[in-house]
Amino acid sequence: DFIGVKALENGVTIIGLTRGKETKISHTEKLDAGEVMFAQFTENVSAIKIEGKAEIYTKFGKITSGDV
Amino acid sequence: DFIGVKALENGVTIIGLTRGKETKISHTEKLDAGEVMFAQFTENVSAIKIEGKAEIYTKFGKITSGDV
Amino acid sequence: DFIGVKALENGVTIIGLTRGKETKISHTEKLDAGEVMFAQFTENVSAIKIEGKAEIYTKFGKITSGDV
Amino acid sequence: DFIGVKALENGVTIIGLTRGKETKISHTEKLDAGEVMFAQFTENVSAIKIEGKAEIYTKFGKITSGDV
Amino acid sequence: DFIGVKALENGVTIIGLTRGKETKISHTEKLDAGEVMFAQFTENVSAIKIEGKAEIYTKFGKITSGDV
Amino acid sequence: DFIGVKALENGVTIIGLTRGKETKISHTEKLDAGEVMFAQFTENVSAIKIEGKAEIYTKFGKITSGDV
Amino acid sequence: DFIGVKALENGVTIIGLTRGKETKISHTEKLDAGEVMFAQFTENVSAIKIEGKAEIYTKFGKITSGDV
Amino acid sequence: DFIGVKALENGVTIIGLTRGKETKISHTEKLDAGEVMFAQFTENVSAIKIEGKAEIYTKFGKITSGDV
Amino acid sequence: DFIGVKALENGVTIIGLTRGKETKISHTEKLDAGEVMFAQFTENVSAIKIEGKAEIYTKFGKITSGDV
Amino acid sequence: DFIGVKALENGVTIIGLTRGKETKISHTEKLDAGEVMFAQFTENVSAIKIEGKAEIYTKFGKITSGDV
Amino acid sequence: DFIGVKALENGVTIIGLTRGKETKISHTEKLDAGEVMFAQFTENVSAIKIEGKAEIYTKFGKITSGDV
Ligand SMILES: N[C@@H](Cc1c[nH]c2ccccc12)C(=O)O
Ligand SMILES: N[C@@H](Cc1c[nH]c2ccccc12)C(=O)O
Ligand SMILES: N[C@@H](Cc1c[nH]c2ccccc12)C(=O)O
Ligand SMILES: N[C@@H](Cc1c[nH]c2ccccc12)C(=O)O
Ligand SMILES: N[C@@H](Cc1c[nH]c2ccccc12)C(=O)O
Ligand SMILES: N[C@@H](Cc1c[nH]c2ccccc12)C(=O)O
Ligand SMILES: N[C@@H](Cc1c[nH]c2ccccc12)C(=O)O
Ligand SMILES: N[C@@H](Cc1c[nH]c2ccccc12)C(=O)O
Ligand SMILES: N[C@@H](Cc1c[nH]c2ccccc12)C(=O)O
Ligand SMILES: N[C@@H](Cc1c[nH]c2ccccc12)C(=O)O
Ligand SMILES: N[C@@H](Cc1c[nH]c2ccccc12)C(=O)O
Repeated sequence: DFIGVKALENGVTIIGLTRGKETKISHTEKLDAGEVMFAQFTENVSAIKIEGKAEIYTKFGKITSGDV
Repeated sequence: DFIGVKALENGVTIIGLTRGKETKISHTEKLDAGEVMFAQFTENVSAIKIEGKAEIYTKFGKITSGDV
Repeated sequence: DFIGVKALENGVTIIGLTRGKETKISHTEKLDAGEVMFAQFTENVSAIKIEGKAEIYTKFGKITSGDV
Repeated sequence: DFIGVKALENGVTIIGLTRGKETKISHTEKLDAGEVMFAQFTENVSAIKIEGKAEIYTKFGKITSGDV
Repeated sequence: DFIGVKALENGVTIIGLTRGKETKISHTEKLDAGEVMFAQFTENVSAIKIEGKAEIYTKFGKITSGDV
Repeated sequence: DFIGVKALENGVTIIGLTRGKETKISHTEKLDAGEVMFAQFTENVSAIKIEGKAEIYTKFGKITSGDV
Repeated sequence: DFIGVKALENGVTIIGLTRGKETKISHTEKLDAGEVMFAQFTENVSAIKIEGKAEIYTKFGKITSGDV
Repeated sequence: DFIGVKALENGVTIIGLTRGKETKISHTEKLDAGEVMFAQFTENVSAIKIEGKAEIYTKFGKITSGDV
Repeated sequence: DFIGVKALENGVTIIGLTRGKETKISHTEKLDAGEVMFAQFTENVSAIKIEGKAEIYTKFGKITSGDV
Repeated sequence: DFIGVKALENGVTIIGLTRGKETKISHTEKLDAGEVMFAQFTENVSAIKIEGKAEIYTKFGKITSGDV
Repeated sequence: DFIGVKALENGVTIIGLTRGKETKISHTEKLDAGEVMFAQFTENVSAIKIEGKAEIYTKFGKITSGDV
């Protein structure tokens, strides 16, 4: 499984949270407006958090973040 | 399997409950309005609870929490 | 396989029954109105009982409990 | 594989029959009106009998019991 | 694979025939009107016979027995 | 894989032919009108012959025998 | 994988050809009008030839033989 | 994977080409008009050539040969 | 995975290119008009080139070659 | 899983980020307008970032980058 | 997984990039107008680049290159 994130503004962050007994930040990726990143769930990352205005593409369909 | 949660208000909580004979809290993640988190079922988490107003995306479709 | 339960009232209970030769209660989770829980079938739980008014989401579709 | 049973009356019974050379009762679960139970086929249970008025949800669709 | 049988009369029988070089009766289950039974193919049963008036639910669709 | 056979007359026969270098009769099952039998392909049976008037249910759809 | 053959005349033949470096006849089955046979591809048979007027049911759909 | 070939004339040939570093003829099967043959890809055959007028049934749909 | 090629002219070539660190010709098959060949990807062939006018059938649909 | 990227301008970059505890750049590929690249997720790359104006093809559908 | 490329002009190039820690050119294949090539992702190739005017067929649908 993987997701796609298209940043709709500068400074959108994609945070990978660690797999395992602990849940801490494995990696934070910054995206600027228009940049797209695809990220898998991995041996190291079992949860992914997105902050900022973005379009997120998943097998469940399209979700927008940062627009409540 | 994983689910997606989009917080519709501040302080939405995603609680991972432990896999195994015991069922206790493995991790609690707080989301603020507009933030989106994708979380897998893992070796450590076999049940996930969501508290607060949120849109939840799963393979069964979209479910809203916190709006009864 | 997993199911989703959205409580439509306070005090909805999700009971996990043990896998194996014995069938006893492994865990009881209480949900208040609006709370949503996703629970897998696991090495420890092979049957799940829901008591109270709730919407249950499964791969067979949506089922309501507590409304006969 | 699992099935879902929603009791439409009190005292609906879900009987798990043993897997193996012998076919005897492994467990009997009683459901009251409105209660819902999901039960897997397991290492211990390879046949499931439902007595009483209930809605049964399976991958073949919805079946009602106790209404002939 | 499993099938579902809903008895439309009393005394419907579900006969499990043995897997292996021999084909003899492993188990006979009696159902009364309205009772529903789900039975898997197993290590012990590779053929299933239904006698009497019943609705049978399978992945091929619904089949009625005892009504020729 | 399995097939379903509903006998439309008495004395419908379902013949299991042996798997392996030899092809001989492993088992012959007789069905009377209205009886239904589900039979898997197994370690012992890799071909199945039906004689007599019957409805046969398979993953390819419904086939009638004995009516040419 | 398996196929179904419904003979539309007497003396329809289903020929199983051997798997392996050699391709010779493993078995020939004769069907009379109205008889139906389901035959798998097996450890011993990797090609199947049908001669005579028949309806053949496969995952690709229905094919008629002997009618050119 | 397997294919089906229905000969529309006499002398249709189905040629199995060998799997491996070499590509030579493993087997040639002749079909007369109306005969149907189903042939798998196997340990020994990884390419199949059809010469003559025939209808070929595959998971991609129906293809006719010998009619350009 | 396999593809089907129907030659629309004489001298259509199907070239199997070698799997591995090297990419050279493993085999070239010539087809005359109307001939059809099905070829798998194998331990030895991981790329396939078609030259000449042909209809090519794949799981992506039908592609014509030699007609630009 | 793989994705396809069609550059709509010169200098589109496809960045492969490393799989593992560390997340650094494994490789950067430059595409000029009209060039198309398909890239898998691999043992070495578990996240892929695209910068610049491009059409991206994935199993979730088509996504455009660089156009906010 | 594999892709199909149909060259719409002479000198279309299909470049296989190496799997592993390094990303360099494993092989470059030249196609002339009308030629079609199918290429898998392999042990040696985990990214594929296409330069020139071509129609590319993938499980995501048809993509044209060289036409921006
Ligand atoms: N460390 C946790 C991260 C996680 C995954 N899914 C979750 C759901 C809820 C809370 C935490 C998580 C784990 O691997 O299990
Ligand atoms: N510790 C439990 C958590 C759980 C999963 N599914 C459940 C359903 C009901 C109650 C508890 C659970 C387990 O791993 O099995
Ligand atoms: N202990 C039982 C629980 C169970 C699962 N499915 C059931 C169906 C009916 C009755 C009990 C059950 C088991 O693991 O098998
Ligand atoms: N003990 C039997 C139970 C059973 C499963 N499927 C059946 C069908 C018919 C009769 C009995 C059964 C078995 O495991 O095989
Ligand atoms: N003992 C037989 C039972 C059987 C299964 N499928 C059949 C079809 C026809 C006749 C008998 C059978 C077997 O396991 O193989
Ligand atoms: N003994 C044969 C039975 C068989 C299966 N499929 C067939 C097709 C044709 C003829 C015989 C067969 C086998 O196991 O292979
Ligand atoms: N003996 C051959 C039979 C065969 C299967 N598929 C074929 C296609 C063409 C010719 C022969 C065959 C084999 O097992 O491979
Ligand atoms: N001997 C070749 C046969 C073959 C299969 N697919 C092909 C495609 C093109 C040319 C030859 C082939 C092989 O097993 O690989
Ligand atoms: N020898 C190469 C052949 C190949 C497969 N797919 C490709 C894509 C592009 C270039 C070459 C190839 C390999 O097995 O990997
Ligand atoms: N090194 C990380 C890269 C990664 C994959 N998915 C991610 C999601 C978020 C952040 C980083 C990542 C990993 O393999 O797990
Ligand atoms: N050597 C790289 C090639 C590659 C595959 N997918 C990619 C995505 C981006 C950049 C490089 C790549 C690898 O095997 O992982």
